[in-house]
Amino acid sequence: MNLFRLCGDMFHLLSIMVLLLKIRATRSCRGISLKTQELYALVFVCRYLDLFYSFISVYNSFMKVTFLATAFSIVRYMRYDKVVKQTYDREQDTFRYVFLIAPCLLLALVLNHRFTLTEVLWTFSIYLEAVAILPQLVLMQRTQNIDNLTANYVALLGAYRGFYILNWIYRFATERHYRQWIVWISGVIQTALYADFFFYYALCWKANKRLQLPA
Amino acid sequence: AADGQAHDEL
Repeated sequence: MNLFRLCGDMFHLLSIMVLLLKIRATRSCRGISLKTQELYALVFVCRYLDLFYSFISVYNSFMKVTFLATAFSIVRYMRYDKVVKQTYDREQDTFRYVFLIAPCLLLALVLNHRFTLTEVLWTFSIYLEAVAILPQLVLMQRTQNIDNLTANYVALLGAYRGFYILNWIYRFATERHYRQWIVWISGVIQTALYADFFFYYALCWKANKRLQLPA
Repeated sequence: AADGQAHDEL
């Protein structure tokens, strides 16, 4: 565990907390993609199956359970809460799951370290996490008024990615056997997806304006 | 792990 990884995890946790807070406090999920949230829930389920058979640290297990619980809590609010679900932009959130899930599953079946069920699911979760933000980015591009909490949520997620890359660079330099190329490539792609968003986020922040993405 | 594939991150 290094400082970069800890910062990454904390930004990840913070992004989820901001989203949950937004939903609970404003009773609204406007601007949030349910597709992205459900994909994240699927990512966590596939990746954290190892909760049942491997133990790394109390910190790891605690965070895994927290991520699972919060992901399902967000999905539950957006799908079933009487008030919140009415604010969901159903017509705008049209990204098809199959376009993301199918290629990731295929890739995980072909490109993995070991052809076992848990290892393939773990690899699938890594690939899927890399692209799961796409429905959210598409939704934001369609939405005229992006509220600050939504913008901050995505920015925090981007910060989490950024710190994880620093963490990998650090581990690559300090650990003899750190050669996780599947994680590296997926992670870089995932972070690159945020680059465009961050450009406009910084632009609007500098101009002290509400975030608006160009069509 | 020796093969560097321990899933010790989140």
